[in-house]
Amino acid sequence: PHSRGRGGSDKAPGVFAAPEDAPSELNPVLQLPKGGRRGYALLPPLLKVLSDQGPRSWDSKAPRLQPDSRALRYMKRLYKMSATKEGIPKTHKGHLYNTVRLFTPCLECGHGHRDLVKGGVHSVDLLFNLDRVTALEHLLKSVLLYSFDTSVPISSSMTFICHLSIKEHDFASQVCPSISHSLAFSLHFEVSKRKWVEIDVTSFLQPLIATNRRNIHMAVNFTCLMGDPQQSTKLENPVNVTLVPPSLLLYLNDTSEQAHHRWNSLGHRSKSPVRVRPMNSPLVDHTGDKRKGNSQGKRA
Amino acid sequence: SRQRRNENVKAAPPTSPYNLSEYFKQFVFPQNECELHNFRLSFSQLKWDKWIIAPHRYSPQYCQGDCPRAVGHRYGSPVHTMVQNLIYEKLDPSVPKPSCVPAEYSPLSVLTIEPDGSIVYKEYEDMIATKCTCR
Repeated sequence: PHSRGRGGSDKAPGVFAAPEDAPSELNPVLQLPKGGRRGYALLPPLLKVLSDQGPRSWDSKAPRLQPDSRALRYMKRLYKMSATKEGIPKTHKGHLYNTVRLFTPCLECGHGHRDLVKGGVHSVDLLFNLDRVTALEHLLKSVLLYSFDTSVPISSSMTFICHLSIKEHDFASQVCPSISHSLAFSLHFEVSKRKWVEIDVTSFLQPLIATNRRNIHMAVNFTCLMGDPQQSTKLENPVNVTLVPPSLLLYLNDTSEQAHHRWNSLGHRSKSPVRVRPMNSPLVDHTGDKRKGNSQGKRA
Repeated sequence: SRQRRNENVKAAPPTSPYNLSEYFKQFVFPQNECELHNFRLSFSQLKWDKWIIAPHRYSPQYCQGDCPRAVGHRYGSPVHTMVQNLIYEKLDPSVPKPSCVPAEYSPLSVLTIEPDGSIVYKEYEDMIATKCTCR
């Protein structure tokens, strides 16, 4: 699991209108820091309950905080995309994650999120707590998940040219420069259909997670031009497109025993008694003509 | 050998149909032979539906039944299983007979709400029994 993913970070961070498009690209696999060992103690709730004495122990620990309904709706659709009704994981290419965690901005930490729109620039101050990520969960990809609430019906299809700049506030010491990251992307979609936009921030989050940051505090400025990129675009705040503070989505590869490993199931298949014929065997016909290969085979 | 066969035929008394069925009984596999049984639960029965969002129903299945004496090829059991059966039959009945247990599993995807309110999709290994064996 320490090898870099095939895709590496050579792909410019794109924007995925989710959840129709399955997340597909790979990103460098990250070894979560030692500090994550605390997270290791927090067994996934399913196993915690199975190892405790029956569900009563869990009832007392029902989730303290109820998740955001939009986030829940998104994850239910991700579930439908990733597993059958009976809960059997679907195997489709590029589906390398066996864990996806969705964090909503931490409200109870007193920071909540400050939200202001000035001259078309939408700024929000976010704090995410990543304590639930265990030391054995390796980051594959991370995205900011924006959901668009359009209060006024707007033309069915429109083009946004957006600039996203993210600053990491480092509480510890104001001395070290806050890591900033900005990316521009154009976004064309039918707002009426797609309520979600995934913005890939893996390359931004990578150094933060690699330095064992359990609290990710970022200021996000979101500016959108509306119009046709080819024509002259003018800065204007899309008609009443209010941006709900984004959630943070982490696609992870859990390397613990209890997690399902796709490469393992592939490996399992290769254990089946299918002999791999050496290329120089008489049965393999180099001209690729199967029939001939078979007739040779019969003769051999 | 022909002479011995003739002698044997003379020796063996004609078996009545009743004895015949008794005679074959020792080869028939046990009625409730070791096999996979269906079991389906919903997380609401366990009152876990507060934090397990999906799937709503889960079929872990289970293995139950007697292990026949000739387990070799049928269950892919190791030779040790037959040795254990012999020990139980011939040497020490306090040694348990081989048990009917799962041999293969399939994974399960679960969508849960964590105590801090975050949501996690996870794929767990070995959550559904798909094949039984005698061990």
